[in-house]
Amino acid sequence: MNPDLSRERATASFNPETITHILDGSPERTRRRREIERLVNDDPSFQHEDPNFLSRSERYEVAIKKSAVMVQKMREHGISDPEEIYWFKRNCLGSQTDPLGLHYSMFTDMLNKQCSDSQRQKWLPLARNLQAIGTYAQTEMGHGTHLRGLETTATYDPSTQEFILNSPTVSSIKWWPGGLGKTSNHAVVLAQLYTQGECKGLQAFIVPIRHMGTHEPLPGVVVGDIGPKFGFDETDNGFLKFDKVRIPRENMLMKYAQVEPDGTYVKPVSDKLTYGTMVFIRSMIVGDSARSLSRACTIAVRYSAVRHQSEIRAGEPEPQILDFQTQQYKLFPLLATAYAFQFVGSYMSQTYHRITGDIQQGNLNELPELHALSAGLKAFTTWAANTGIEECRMACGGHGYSRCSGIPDIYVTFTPACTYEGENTVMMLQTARFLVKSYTAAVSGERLSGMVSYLNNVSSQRLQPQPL
Amino acid sequence: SGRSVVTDINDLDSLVEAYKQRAAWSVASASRSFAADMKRGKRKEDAWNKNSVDLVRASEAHCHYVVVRLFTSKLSEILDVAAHRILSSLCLLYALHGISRNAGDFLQVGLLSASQIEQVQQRIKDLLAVIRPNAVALVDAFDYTDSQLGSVLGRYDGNVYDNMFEWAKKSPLNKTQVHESFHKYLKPLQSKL
Repeated sequence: MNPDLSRERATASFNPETITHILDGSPERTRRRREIERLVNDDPSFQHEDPNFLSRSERYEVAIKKSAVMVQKMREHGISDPEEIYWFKRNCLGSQTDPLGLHYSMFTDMLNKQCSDSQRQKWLPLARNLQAIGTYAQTEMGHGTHLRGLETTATYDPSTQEFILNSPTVSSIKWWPGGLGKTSNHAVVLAQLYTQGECKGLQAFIVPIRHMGTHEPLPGVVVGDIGPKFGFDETDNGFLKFDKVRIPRENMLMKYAQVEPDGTYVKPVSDKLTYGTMVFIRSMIVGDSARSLSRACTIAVRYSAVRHQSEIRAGEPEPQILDFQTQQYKLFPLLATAYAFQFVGSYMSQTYHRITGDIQQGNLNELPELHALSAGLKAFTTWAANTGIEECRMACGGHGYSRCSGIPDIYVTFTPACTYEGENTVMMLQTARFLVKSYTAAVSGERLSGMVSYLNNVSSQRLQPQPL
Repeated sequence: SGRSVVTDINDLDSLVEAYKQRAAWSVASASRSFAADMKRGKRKEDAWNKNSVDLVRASEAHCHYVVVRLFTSKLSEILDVAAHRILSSLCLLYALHGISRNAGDFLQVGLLSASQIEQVQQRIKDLLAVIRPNAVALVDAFDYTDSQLGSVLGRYDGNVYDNMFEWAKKSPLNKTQVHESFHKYLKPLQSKL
């Protein structure tokens, strides 16, 4: 043990274990989390060469192998609770990404939440046994967060009771979905629904893209990897182009909206429900911000305690870097931010589960606020964490630039969170839409509740910039 | 009102109130500006776009208030005295640092006076010294295993330099003492020069 770290740990004024329990929620959950992490750390089948020393293709192969081993081992150990699955995978992956990540998150979540009962009976077993390996294809080469701009079309043909999927332009090619390039044989595709000559807006369709036996692309489907990126080297982010691909009517996810055999369209109870999955992911991203920033802080603080350089008093031994006030000013506000986001992440996760419980009961009252809050906090926390991780890297001096520091991997894996699942500025404007609507309601006398209740007073107060 | 909302910059509840007021002011002024543009006949979409910078700032102020409020309310659940003390210092540092970084907002709305901003800056530096002896324990509390960190610099045992040297030796470029490019390109070049 490095003597500096030993001394640091001996002089702390509190027991870290106590705070670990607070972060986990209870001592029991800490014990269980560590038990699961040991299952991974003690298992030689998870050992592999440092991905930093591998080519892109080798990294993808190691990642697929690891994904396959993860699935088998979790079944062997009987790990099925979502949080325990998260703990298991987090320990397997470290800063690497999982090509099957979207299959288990967005794809399966969409099947769970947007399929009718009969569709669930068909698709969930296929997804669970990885017969159907899926991803979620929303973003297009020319279109992102602004969903109404998506160009991919699904035109209903009542004579055959099929939808015809088509990519009308180059900019409509689905671009970026994780696991799309080489891994998946199905995709949940968001497309503009056309039926009886009218556009009915965005709907979700489950589309086979590769043959379930040979894994070859199906006729009319052009699919592949989009090439190297800033990070996510293990994930085959892909492209997907449709050339009038026909799928059965039953492949439109019809829990909320339906198309009858004759092409009649039945509207959903709320257009916000298609957003349900995005609200879930955005709530989870808040937790990711916390975890990525706290990992970077862990590295930077420990190394700043180990590293000795420069001098405070001439002639004396080089002090620990952490004794310089400027180093503390870089790292400690970030450490405080990491803790703040840990607690906000827990709050968002609890709130999401509470409100989606209400939604299943048909109570949509809090969905608009949750939608706005998850969008805003996703943007707020990812912007702050993104900047913070880079600050931590630079606080490690030259060695922070080496892949061995671990911070470059944390950064390149985390930074897409500022643009995926809703580009941050667009997210902030979505939150603003809710805030302006709430303010307008407060001014006209409505009593607000929840996190915007502070607007109740603002109409009475004449808040003006104060002359100094 | 001229009188600042914050009476004691160490009092977390009054800091939460200041963040709330800042958010209220930011949302109200962006909303009023947006409404005024529409009243002047601008189309809604154009008025929205024309105020979007302020609207983003209003959302950021709202989120900032939510984060400070949730962090502060979390403290009331922490019973262990030592843990409560250090996390309160972190929470205070987070709130004050946010005010320091956005001092213009708090001054403009009259939530803090200029002299209080100076106090905030000084208090932040005091808090750095409070947190310093607990910094390593605070990151240990995140409880990341070395495999989750994937970092030679952040190893739990702190044996950085030996392991950094071992790590570098494994780089593929070091598989041979002399890389084949020397004989293919450099050696022939040397003989021609």
